[in-house]
Amino acid sequence: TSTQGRLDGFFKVL
Amino acid sequence: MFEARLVSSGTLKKVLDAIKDLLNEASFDCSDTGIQLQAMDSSHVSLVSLSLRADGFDKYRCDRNLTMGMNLASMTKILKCANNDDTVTVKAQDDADCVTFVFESKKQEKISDYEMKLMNLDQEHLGIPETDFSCVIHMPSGEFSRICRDLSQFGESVIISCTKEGVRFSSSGDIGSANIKLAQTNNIDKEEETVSIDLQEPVTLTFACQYLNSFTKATPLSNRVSLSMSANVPLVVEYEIPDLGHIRYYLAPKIEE
Repeated sequence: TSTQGRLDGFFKVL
Repeated sequence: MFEARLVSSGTLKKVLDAIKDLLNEASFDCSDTGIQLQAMDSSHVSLVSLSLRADGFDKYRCDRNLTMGMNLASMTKILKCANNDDTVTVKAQDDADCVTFVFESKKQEKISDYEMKLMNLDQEHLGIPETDFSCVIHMPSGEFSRICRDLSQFGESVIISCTKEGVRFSSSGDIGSANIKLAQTNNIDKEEETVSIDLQEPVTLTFACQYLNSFTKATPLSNRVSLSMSANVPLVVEYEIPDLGHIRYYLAPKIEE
C-alpha cells in the first residue's frame, strides 16, 4: 500500500 | 496599462484547458518579461507552473507589474465566446479590479469584448529548487497521454520505472495488471516520435493516475513532453509551448508504507 505524498516541504515559500 | 495579444484565441483556450482541471482560480503575474502563473492544487499534491514570454505574444505591453487573480470557470465561460481563429487581446488598467478580453474575427467584421472581475487571491510564491534529475525522459505527448489513459483503467496509481533499457509504466488493480514498456528510439527521420532517456541512475516512483491524466490536458499545446524523475522528489512533467513558453507540472510521489 502507498499513501499520497504532498508537495509541502519540497518548495520554499518566498 | 497591461495589454497582451495573441493571433489565435485557440492557444489561450488550450492553456486554460491545461490548468483548469487542477485549479479553480489562479493568479496571473504579469511583468515586462511575460506572464507567470504558479499554483498548487487544493490538496497540495501537484503544482502548475506556467510561463508565457512577452516575445511570444503578437503585441505585449506591461507598464507596471500586475497580478490578476482569475476564476478559471469564469475565464472558461468567456473564452467559449471566442472562435479559435479569433485574435484575443487581454487588457487591464494598472490597479484594475477587472480584466477585459477582446475577440476580433479574422476579417474584423465582429469585435466583442468581455469584462471579468478580478479576485484578490492570497497566493504564496514558492521557490522551486534546481534539481539534477536521475532521469529525464523525452517522448511524444500523445503517447504519454495514451499510456496514462490506458493504465488508469487498471488502478489508481502508475509505477514509472526508468532504466537504461527504457521506461516501464505499470498499474494493477481488481481486474488485473498492465505493463507498457517503451524502449529508446533512434529514429532521426521522425524526431517528433522519438523516445529518449537521459539517465544518471535508475529510478522507480509511484504516482496517482488522476493527476497524470490532468497534466495530459496540456497535450494539444505540444507534441512532445518530458518527464524528470529523482528518488523522493516531485516528478516534473513539462510541455514546451512552441514560440510562447512552457507549462510544468510537479507531482508528489506516492510513498510506500
